[in-house]
Amino acid sequence: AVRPLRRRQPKKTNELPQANRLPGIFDDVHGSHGRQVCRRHELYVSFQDLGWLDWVIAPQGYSAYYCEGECSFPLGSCMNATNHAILQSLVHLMKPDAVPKACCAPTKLSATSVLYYDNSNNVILRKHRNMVVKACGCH
Amino acid sequence: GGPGLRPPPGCPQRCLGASERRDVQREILSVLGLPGRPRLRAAPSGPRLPASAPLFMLDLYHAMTGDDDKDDAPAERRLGRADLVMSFVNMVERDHALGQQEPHWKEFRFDLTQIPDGEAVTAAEFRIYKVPSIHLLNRTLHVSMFQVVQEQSNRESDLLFLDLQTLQAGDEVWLVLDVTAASDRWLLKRHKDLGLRLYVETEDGHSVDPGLAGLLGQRAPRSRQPFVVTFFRASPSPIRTPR
Repeated sequence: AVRPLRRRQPKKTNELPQANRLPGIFDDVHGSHGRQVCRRHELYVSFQDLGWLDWVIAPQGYSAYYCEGECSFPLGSCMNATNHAILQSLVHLMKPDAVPKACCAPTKLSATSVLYYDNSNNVILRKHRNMVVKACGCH
Repeated sequence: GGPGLRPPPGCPQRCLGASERRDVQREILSVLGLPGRPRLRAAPSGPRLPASAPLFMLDLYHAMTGDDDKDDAPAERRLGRADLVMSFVNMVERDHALGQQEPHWKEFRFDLTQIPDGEAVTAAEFRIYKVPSIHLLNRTLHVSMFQVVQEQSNRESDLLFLDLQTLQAGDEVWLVLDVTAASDRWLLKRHKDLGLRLYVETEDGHSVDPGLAGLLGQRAPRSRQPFVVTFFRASPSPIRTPR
């Protein structure tokens, strides 16, 4: 009897998924077993809405991120987008079948700057480097 | 929202529940490094013109954020690798002029208690606005700046020379004086106010009242009041080794 060809397993690589790669025919967007891959969403919070504009001079608002889908480390106040993407990608590499692929692996981290008044009305400009994921895999 | 950013199209706007609202606020405070909401003095009754320091710092903010996405873009010189810039506006001003004996001087005292720990000063400037002098026509003026290191009751205070600028009496400009050399002392004694003294002389050495030379003090319009701006870089040893 003709032996069925064995399907070769894709070679495991340690590279983070490329940012500009959109899901293709080999990628199971819904993850294995029909689960939905994590997908990042952006929620813009206006500082005017929070009543912070007499305190924070710039920026005008902040994009908070949240995600929907099967995430082992969902975004939240103690998990920002950068950490979420890194952890999710690492665990997916270790258990590709159990943990869905991260949709927002960091490819470019940028600084965040804020200008605000302190208690004595001095004006402070503070810059945090390598803070915010600006480009991610699902865009 | 306000005149600022518009959410990108397609960005879902969800109404935040109370606990989500607190979570997002906590995230914003932590990501932006905001120390929490200060107790600002009573809000001004009517619209106020923006003050000089916030106007200057907003320019710096735009220069800094313009570089956020271009890590290798040349930052504005003063910004360098600073990751914290503070402007000090709380000030007491003293005049030793108006008819008293020479030399005339103007002194400014700044409250530096708000400087955070663990930050190393990379540069510090004193900025004062100068309008054309109507008393000294076509004269060259030397403006020198000193730090008041120690006041003495029975004699002149101990002064440390900081910077000298030369300009024309008719100039209208923001005069920038480098006061970085004073930063060692204020980090050691931040409970003491920073005292800066300003002298103006003509080319032939006559002392001039800084006010008559066109230098504006605390009575200037809000957008032209003097202030100190300091650039910091986080460092394990916040004190510069003396040269």
